[in-house]
Amino acid sequence: ERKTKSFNFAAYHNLETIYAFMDTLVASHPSLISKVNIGSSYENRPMYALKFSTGGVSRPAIWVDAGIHAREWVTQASAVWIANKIASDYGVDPSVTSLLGQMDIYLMIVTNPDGYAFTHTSNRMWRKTRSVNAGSSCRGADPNRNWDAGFGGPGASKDPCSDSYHGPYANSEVEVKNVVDLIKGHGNFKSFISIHSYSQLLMYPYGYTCTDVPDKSELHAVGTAAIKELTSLYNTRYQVGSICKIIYQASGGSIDWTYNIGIKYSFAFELRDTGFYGFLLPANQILPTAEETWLGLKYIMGYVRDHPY
Amino acid sequence: EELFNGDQVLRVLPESEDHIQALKELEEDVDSELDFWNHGFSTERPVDIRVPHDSLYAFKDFLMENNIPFTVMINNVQELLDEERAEMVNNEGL
Repeated sequence: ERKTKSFNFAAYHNLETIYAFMDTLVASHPSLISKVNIGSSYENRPMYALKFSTGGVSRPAIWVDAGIHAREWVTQASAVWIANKIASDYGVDPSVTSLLGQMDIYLMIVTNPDGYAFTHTSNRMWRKTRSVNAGSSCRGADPNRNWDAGFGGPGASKDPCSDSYHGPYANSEVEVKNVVDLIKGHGNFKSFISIHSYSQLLMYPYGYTCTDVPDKSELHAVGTAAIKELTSLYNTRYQVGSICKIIYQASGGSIDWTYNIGIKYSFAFELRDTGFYGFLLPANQILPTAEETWLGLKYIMGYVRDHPY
Repeated sequence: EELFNGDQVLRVLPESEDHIQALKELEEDVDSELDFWNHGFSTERPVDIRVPHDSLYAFKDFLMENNIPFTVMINNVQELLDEERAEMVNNEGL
């Protein structure tokens, strides 16, 4: 616990430090948090989700992932802070306590560990996985174009050298497959939230088509209310809408797949870029970003808890 | 380790369908080595593009020839990366 308290949440850390932090957090809250190994990455790095649970079997659950795009460092950093926040608020914040009394939370801090390691050692601007593409010298696929939802359609590239390359087939990227297997195997996820940066958006399905989802009105209302909470802290301006309508048509995205398999409350955040820094958000903005994101996230989680289906 | 000395990030502000079409074609051209930091183009949203130093003048000329407004958002990407790295090293020491 001493180590958790001295962890510098206002700094960017490499993969080893984040994994060590996860171990420390689990050790500090053994009755609340466990580390679930969901498989290994292409380069054989372990992939971990933190499971926050107060017991029960196959409880309804909420999935949160960060860092599927490697270079979006503020997402992994925010997720580290959020993990600690959930742990420290349990038993203190009635909303978090009540949530964990009924549901589990799975939080994946580094969803693309190979890419993240690569951004620290070789190319800070790397976004994709690190898989080898047969017949090409370019590596990796965009893991958010690789899900089985309109796979290979508009808004994804066929070119392995593109940053939005969809991969050879749906779930070809083992990092995606591992999450898919966990979600399918669990069978009781009620919400799936993916955290990206930047542009300051909260989106719901669809991305692969501009057709409205049947739950559009509810998702829009939930998203709008979540952003009201988020904005209340630092007045960071967000837009809310479907992926296709507020940014662009993009096929093979994670939240389209989760929505289509019945996880109604599927959202994707694009976190802040308040300065002119893009992916190079200064570390002194990690805490404000995490704090405001947590407010939005907590609203969505509370809504999911209160609206079982 | 790949360095980004002299790379700039331009904030491009498309104002018409022609501008959007031009940007789409550039994005699909992997050989252009442009790094689009956000995706999807509309006249209501700026597009941030990291432009390698070697392509900088040609790309700015392209934008000006097509009357596509832009500003320089990051003057030298490597300077920001150096600051980020120095801060991380300092934090590791702490």
